[in-house]
Amino acid sequence: DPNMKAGATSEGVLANFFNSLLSKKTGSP
Amino acid sequence: PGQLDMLKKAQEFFQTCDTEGKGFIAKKDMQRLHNELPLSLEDLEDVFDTLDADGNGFLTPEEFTSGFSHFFFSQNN
Repeated sequence: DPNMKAGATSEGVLANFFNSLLSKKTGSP
Repeated sequence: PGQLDMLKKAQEFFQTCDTEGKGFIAKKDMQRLHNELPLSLEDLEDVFDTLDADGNGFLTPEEFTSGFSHFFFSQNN
């Protein structure tokens, strides 16, 4: 199902995005 | 308590994106993060479109928080 695949990809990109924000916050003094 | 942490972080991240304090995030604000985060412009656009639930081209704090809460609670489970 292409829709399900797109949904899963978006979720991965979102997780990546928020994880980057989290590490940016904790990484800087 | 988990809910409060989530809201705090969501607000913090919203302000990281909305550097001008407009009260919403436009696509160009998201693209600006390209310099700060290890994500491609395409990824950031994807993030924006996913969070922009009504597709009006603006991310409200509510839309942002809703998307973040999904991530936050899926990480904690």
